[in-house]
Amino acid sequence: QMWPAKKDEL
Amino acid sequence: MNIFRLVGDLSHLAALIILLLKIWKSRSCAGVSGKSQIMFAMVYMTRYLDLFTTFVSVYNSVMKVVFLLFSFVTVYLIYFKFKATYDGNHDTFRVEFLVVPVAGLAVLVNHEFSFLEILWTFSIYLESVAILPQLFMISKTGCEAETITSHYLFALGIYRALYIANWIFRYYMEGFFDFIAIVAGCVQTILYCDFFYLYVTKVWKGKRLTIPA
Repeated sequence: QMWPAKKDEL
Repeated sequence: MNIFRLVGDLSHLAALIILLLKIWKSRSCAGVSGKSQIMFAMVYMTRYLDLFTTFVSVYNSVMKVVFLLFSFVTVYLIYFKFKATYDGNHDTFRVEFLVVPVAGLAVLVNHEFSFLEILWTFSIYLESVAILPQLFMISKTGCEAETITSHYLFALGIYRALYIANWIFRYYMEGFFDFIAIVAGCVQTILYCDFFYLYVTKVWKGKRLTIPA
């Protein structure tokens, strides 16, 4: 699964 | 949120604070590459545009705003308030050699061909190489880097290395991975490796640091 569009990292 | 990411973020924050304090306390930005700092400001500006579109958490938003703010203040101190102490003659890395290819790569290799996504990709790629003018400046002058500048570089470098641990952790725990961030993060960490070695062998033993050209 690729990263979600909502990026939770800085 | 896991321990690697939290410590990574705190290390990132510490790096920005160390640099600001160094400049503020010594009233001088000698030995600091303004070009690297401008590129970091570009990194934060292009990555954190999602402050306006998505909300993740209070922690996430506060950190983004703090990074942006600290980065702007640093650039302001270098190019305005303490401009007289800025060693521009030794800060000669050609920034366009980084920004242009990085922008091209971001347009070509991204997760989705949309404005915000391309800017995010650009910021990830740019961050991985943004420290080069600073490392180039230290190696070129042959001058010894101030110990405090070494601490700054160490904190900034170890942050991405901890993020790699975080990505491995998340891949196994959550099944998530971001190929672009991982590759760029590895490149970024590799660029610091030479410095890490020198930092551990010299600065921790109380000597000053020089990067051989």
